[in-house]
Amino acid sequence: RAAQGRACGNLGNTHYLLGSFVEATAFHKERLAIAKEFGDKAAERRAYSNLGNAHIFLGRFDVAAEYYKKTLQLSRQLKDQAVEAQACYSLGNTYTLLQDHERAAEYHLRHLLIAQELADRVGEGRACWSLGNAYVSMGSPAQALTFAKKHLEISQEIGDRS
Amino acid sequence: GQRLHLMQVDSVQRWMEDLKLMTECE
Repeated sequence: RAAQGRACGNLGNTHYLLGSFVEATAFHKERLAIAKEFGDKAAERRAYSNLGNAHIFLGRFDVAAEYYKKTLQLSRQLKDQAVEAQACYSLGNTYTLLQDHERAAEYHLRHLLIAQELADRVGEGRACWSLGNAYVSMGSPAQALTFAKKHLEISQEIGDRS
Repeated sequence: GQRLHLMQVDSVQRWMEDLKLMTECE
């Protein structure tokens, strides 16, 4: 049964990389069910991330957000800050797709704080870029400028010309 | 409006491009 779980996860990932998101979702749901049977929280967390990602490409941003929230919840339980940061970034982008810029900014800010804690300059730069955009969308150009400046500073530091 | 819209789309699009190849492996 444990091997079946891993096989389902791998099949889900393969379908995903082939762009077959409906099939990917079915396998990741099966993987999730088996992870729950075993109480395997790490595998459960991976399944939620994979399900969130697949739903983005199915255009079901609302469903993706719910899966990413489960990922976030489990990453905190598992004390995995890198995954927590990634979940916040995914949620920020998903709420941008849902045109909810306030909530997008909340998650991008959470991502920024964790990236700073982890001294992840690339993550910090991306968070600042996203926050600049979110504040522009919310009609707060002064705050947007602060983050755009920070984004420029980090991009120069890490040599990202684009 | 158009310029701001493009800026917004750009950062999400970059994320989605990365996401296409992002799988959590077993």
